Amino acid sequence: DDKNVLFIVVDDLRPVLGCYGDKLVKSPNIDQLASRSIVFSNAYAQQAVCAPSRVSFLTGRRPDTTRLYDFYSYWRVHAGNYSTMPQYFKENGYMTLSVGKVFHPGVSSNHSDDYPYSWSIPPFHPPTEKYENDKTCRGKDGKLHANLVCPVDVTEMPSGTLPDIQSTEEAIHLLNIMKTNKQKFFLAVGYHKPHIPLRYPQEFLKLYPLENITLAPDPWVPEKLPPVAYNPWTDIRQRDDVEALNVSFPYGPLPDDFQRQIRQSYYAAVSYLDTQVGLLLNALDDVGLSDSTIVVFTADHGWSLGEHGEWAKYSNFDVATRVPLMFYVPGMTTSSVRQGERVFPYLDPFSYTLGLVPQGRSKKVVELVSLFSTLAELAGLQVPPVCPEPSFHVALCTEGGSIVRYFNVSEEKVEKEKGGCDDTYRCF
Amino acid sequence: NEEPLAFSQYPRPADTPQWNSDKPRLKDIRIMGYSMRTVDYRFTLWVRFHPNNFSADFEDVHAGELYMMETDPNQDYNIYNNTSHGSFFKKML
Repeated sequence: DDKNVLFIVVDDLRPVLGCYGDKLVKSPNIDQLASRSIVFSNAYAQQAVCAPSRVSFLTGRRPDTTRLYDFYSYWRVHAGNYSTMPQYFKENGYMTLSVGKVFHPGVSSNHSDDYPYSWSIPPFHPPTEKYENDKTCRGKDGKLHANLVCPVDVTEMPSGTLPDIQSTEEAIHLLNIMKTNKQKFFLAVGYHKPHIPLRYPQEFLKLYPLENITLAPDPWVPEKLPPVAYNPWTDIRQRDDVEALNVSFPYGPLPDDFQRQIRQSYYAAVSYLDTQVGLLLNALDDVGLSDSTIVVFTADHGWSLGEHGEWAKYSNFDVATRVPLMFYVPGMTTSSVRQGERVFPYLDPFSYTLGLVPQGRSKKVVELVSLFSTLAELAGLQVPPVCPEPSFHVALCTEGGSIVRYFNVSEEKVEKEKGGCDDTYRCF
Repeated sequence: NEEPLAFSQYPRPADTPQWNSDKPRLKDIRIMGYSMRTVDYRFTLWVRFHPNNFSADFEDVHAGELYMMETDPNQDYNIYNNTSHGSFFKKML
């Protein structure tokens, strides 16, 4: 019945979240969203790198069909004129809006985030995005560097802010406009963190004292790992602080202490991201749209935090391909919301400690390529047909079936999950 | 009730790590790692890839990985070479 869609995609976020069982992280706002959502424990990206993963789930096609394995081709020119998820919603009467990093910028989205095909208005990119890789990190020498580990005093940043803060502000502004105009919308918000550089407000370090940070459980390169499978984490080696360590190529390792600092900063960046998501969802409450908006929360792929002697993504390991994936569907994953009732009150990670249990959890193995058909079904739109093989000539079809059939909205389901039911749908 | 599968893939320019291993350009891709996973295992085949016609040659296997999640949840112990993996191969194809 004409639900809006708020689609939140986070750059390089592995499921280090309280709602995924991580004991260290402080992510109360995402955990609160999870407590109202169906959460998928085994969701995987089709390729663990930005552009190929995003083009895959936004078109509903696998990399072998988009033929994008790097960053340097646009699918409409190079493979086929595939419809995208936002384009489909736009063609079905939705106002489609992009804030921050949703498509990967550059050639792979035609230098326009696939506007005007996918979006109703030109996509918004936070003005401070352009400083992302500048020397803005204050080193121990007091000078500014382009570091990997980069806690900052936000007031010292260009324009006194950070890209994701600007994205949240713009997204809230758009929500207010949609509410005022009573416009049905598909709003995609792409957050940059915890993608490198790990640049976040330095106060989030207090949440993770270094003495509490351990190395990865398996920080060594596995004995029988084929050399071809190993990724030599070239991108982080080019950051000033890592370069200064003069680490050997390709296997390193990084010094233990620095490994712990990276893990510390990744967690701090996740909590910083959690506050941005919290502010955005709180605003959804403020404008009274929580009862009429589907919220999807996911990431383009994961990130290795030292496991197997690896960092970054660029591999087929689960830590690089497994992603958070949860759906809040008012009236389906929660009982209907009373007018004016707050569903996502902002929670401060510095003071909020209560653990929240996901509303529902499915252990089914699912894929990001199913997002397109799943959201179409949840919004009551015609679900695109399954693609024939090959499907280069077919504009509208999908290579990922809808996963709504795995949703189960009753409390029993949660109990059964605990009871070890391996097929919630069948058990329900 | 076929067990749900998830597929992922990753390209490589060569059999050993080099400076462009993480992000090879299409023209430099020579091997594609195809992964198939369920809640029980991850099976990966690294096969010859031809960028000029986007084809993967599953008869030219460069390496394989197999991890059983129940005994090796962190995927540290590749048992590909000491198991018969024909059924996984067939399933992937």
